[in-house]
Amino acid sequence: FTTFPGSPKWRKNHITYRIVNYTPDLPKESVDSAIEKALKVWEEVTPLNFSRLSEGEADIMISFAVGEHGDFVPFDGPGTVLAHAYAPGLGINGDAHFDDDEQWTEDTTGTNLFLVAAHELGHSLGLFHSANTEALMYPVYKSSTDLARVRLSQDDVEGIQFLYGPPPASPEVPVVPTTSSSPEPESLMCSPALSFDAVTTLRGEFLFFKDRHFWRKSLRSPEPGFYLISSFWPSLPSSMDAAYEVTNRDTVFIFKGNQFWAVRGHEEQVGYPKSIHTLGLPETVGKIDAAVSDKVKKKTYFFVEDKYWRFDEKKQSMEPGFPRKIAEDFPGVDSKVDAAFAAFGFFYFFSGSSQLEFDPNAKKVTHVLKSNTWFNC
Amino acid sequence: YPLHSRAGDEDSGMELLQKYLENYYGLAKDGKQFIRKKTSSPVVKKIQEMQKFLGLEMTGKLDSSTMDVMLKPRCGVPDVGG
Repeated sequence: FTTFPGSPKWRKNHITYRIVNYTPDLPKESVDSAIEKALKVWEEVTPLNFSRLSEGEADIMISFAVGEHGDFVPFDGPGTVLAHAYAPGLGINGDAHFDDDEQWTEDTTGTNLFLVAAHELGHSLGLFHSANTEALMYPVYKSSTDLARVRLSQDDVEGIQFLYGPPPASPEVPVVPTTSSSPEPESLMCSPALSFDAVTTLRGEFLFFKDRHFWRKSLRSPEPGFYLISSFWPSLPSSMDAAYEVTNRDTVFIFKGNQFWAVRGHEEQVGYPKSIHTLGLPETVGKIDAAVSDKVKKKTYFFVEDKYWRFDEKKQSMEPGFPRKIAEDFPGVDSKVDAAFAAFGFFYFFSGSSQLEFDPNAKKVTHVLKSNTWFNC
Repeated sequence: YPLHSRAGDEDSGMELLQKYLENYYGLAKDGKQFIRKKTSSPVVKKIQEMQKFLGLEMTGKLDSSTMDVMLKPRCGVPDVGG
């Protein structure tokens, strides 16, 4: 089995679902019972339980659609792609979409809705595809399945219990989902004293790094996800010093001590870590505090104590005439910079639990904020 | 219509293979002529990765059993990658 990168899962045992619309292929009651039966498959082997909403936003929104249906992953007409679903989370995450160009049936004369629903809901709970041909999470639909004998394979059970643990009846493990020794994300996230090791953008999202974890904030959902760094990038260090994204190279650079790494999405680039001195920083610099890259000017700024260097991304070399005093060129930014990132034409500098929004064109601080204003606290 | 029977089918087979590897196995969509690259080691590796995942013999080629599985209905979520 595999889980989605970062092993996203529901952080609660009671999950709501809603059947937003129905296929004309089956009576409503048949669709209701197929979905209910599909959820029960997972309920029986986990502490999870499900309740149905008839309106409003449920955790898992189930719908039937054809072609393009609003998530930029259009269905392809009859055959081939039958359905798809999204990993646990807010908004579209957790939802399951069924291609209504298929002929959905209660038996196997067409495409069996229960079978496909049980698979897709496995995704909604956090399972990715399995290479085990006997698993329900195997990606290819088996029309020859004997419906009377459908049950989860051992691989499926191990996968879902990796995320949520066994059902409460089993004496060995506690009822609540296993939690890592990480701090309770919600309380830390909204703590007024929260500071960051590093902050960067990544393909339109925002990553806020702290010790061994990071918050992943997308503008599409009000609350960030909370992940172990190692669950995405096993060889990246914890408690990093700085991070920045060079968008036209689709690469995020991560710094700790006198080394830096490069990642593209969740793929770690080979040939790293490299020494920060290969960038042109002098040997006297042992580490950097923060870094930010300006994608318009194609310049990257490295902040060390009260000074900064500027790197020309086009020439791939450090510019002459540096270091300069931060306070001289970034008036108002006069305490040590812990982290920085660029977005919406501004630089955001983090120092302790404070955040400064800086307009690089007007060369002035436009807002003084708390560090966790991005978290909807 | 009959599969694999006409030479032209190879093109549509290649096209299906390219789409399958792009959609489900993270093959980069770089627009270059896939057919010309099909014997290059990165593409062969990708085909083998797919065949291994789907429980097929890892020939690295578009053989008939691989084509059969690719034509079967399936889930739209990728098999590997994010």
